[in-house]
Amino acid sequence: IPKKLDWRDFKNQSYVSAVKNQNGCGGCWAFSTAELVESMYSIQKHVPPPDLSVQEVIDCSMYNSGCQGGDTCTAMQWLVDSHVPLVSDAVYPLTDTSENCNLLPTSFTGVKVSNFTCQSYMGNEYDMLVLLSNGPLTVSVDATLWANYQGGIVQHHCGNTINHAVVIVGYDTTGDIPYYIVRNSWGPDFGINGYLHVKIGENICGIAGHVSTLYV
Amino acid sequence: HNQSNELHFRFNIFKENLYRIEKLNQQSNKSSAWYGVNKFSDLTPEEFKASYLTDLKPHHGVLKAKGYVTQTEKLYSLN
Repeated sequence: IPKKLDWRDFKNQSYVSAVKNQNGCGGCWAFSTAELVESMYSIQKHVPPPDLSVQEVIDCSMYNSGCQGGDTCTAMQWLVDSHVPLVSDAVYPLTDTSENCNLLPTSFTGVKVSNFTCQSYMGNEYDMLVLLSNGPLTVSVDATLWANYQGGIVQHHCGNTINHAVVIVGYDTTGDIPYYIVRNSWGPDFGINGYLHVKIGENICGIAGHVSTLYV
Repeated sequence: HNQSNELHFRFNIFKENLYRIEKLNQQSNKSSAWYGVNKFSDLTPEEFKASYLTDLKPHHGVLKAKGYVTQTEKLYSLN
């Protein structure tokens, strides 16, 4: 595997869409799921990342609770089992509130998810780097103390209370402290243009406990 | 008057957050993360948690009544 990898700039092409903003909606699970679908579609089809509907996942994903909470694995399971395509954000735009499911058969042009995995890689984070060579990963983390993050590598100040879902879009092991490049959904004005760096190897913030891959 | 109270309340939260940020930065070394004032700096930890963090446990059994399947079934029955 390469010493560093960044799906935002992989062979001079970006496979990652613009950073989104969940605002006051606790739908990080839906944002990270949709963002992963966007990137995997882009990588597998060799096209720029589409802007897919997070709102569709918030409103329509069964067994989840919209802006009140949810689970990335349950959302991916729903996408696979239901064969429902993830439509574009233009067709089903983001409102950042929980609404009724408004998906109509006439709008059934979108990206279908064929398979996914949900695994723990605690104590085995090298495997996460191997997985990252295929595409980004959705992970669940303890983000309690991320609120005022500005830059640098998160190495301390984290517990294991899983309360947020984000997407790892790359890593860098060339420096003294190897780190994941983590895409957040708190807007581009958060952290490093919407991203933050988290140390690799010690399950910092519980980052290796709930890891998902996805295929379209 | 209410607006003035709110501003005072937010300013106190801001000061508490500033203190928390300074403490986090004191514990950091050169390559560690650093923390500072941003758009969340006038929110209490509880407000931040309520708005930006969430319960990530699976919600099995909480079936959304107005989901995709229900709508499709309705459309088929219309046909």
